Amino acid sequence: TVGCVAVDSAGNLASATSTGGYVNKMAGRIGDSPIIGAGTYANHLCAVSATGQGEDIIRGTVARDVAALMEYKGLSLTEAAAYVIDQSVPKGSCGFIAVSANGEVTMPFNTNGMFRACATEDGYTEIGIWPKN
Amino acid sequence: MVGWAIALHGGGGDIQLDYPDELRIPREIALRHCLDVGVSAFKSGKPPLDVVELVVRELENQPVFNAGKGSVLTAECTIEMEASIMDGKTKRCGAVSGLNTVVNPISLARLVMEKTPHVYLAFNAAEAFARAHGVETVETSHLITPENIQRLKQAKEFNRVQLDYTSPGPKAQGYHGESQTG
Repeated sequence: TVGCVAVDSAGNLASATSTGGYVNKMAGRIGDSPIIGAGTYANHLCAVSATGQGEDIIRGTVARDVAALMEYKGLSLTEAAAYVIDQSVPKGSCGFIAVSANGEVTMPFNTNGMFRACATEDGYTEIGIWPKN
Repeated sequence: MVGWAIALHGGGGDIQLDYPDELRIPREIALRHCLDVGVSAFKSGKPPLDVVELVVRELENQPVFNAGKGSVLTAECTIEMEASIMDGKTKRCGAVSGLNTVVNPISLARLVMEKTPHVYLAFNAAEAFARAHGVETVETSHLITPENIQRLKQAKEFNRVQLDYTSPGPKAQGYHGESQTG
């Protein structure tokens, strides 16, 4: 699975996710990547793209949950993402990338690793696989 | 408002710390290349929707990642690609599933968003929609890599579905005792 989220300096957001699914899956099985609100979501507050165990990401409506926590509980992107990765999906099943309208970037995951990268206009860039610490 | 920001991923999962360099390094190089594509797109003034489509197209074209070329195989040794895209400002979105000849599924998802009243098209109808709109397609065999044929064999050998980055071997402990991760 691959994905990208982006926000411009006016706060416009977009998200995109694409995948081949997973090895040895049943033919006809749909995962989270094409399901809006599960593996992909964007609104006026944030943009999210997820990867991992698709059935859990669908059950947890991961991408929409991040946006809803920001919208209805007033959490920041980082707080909403941390809550979702800890509470909405089983450990070892999910990771996602997200940006917010005010330029926050977060890339949490509860698996061993996630291939990820990010950059901001002020020159910060990061490329990683495992947790930073 | 601060400046633009972009993030991308190439999948996650059971990536052990001893992940071999010959697998890790090409993936890190590909991440850096795709990040550069996104940064250049922003610097040339492209809107976020174009940026995410461009970057995911680049990621789909990297055979090291499970999307587009390099997609993994189903239990029937076929390819079924899927993708979706969403514009935050308008909440317009497009999605496709069950593709097996389209080179860049993410661009087909965007066409569904922009050229139909629907959100989601799947399988044969999605493939027909691709042809009707002149989207680049190839023989499915061009999307299959020897590594993924090998991985399907391993997964069948252990009678499991396989995590993107699982090393082959007995069933993974923990979640369902099987790793089912895309």
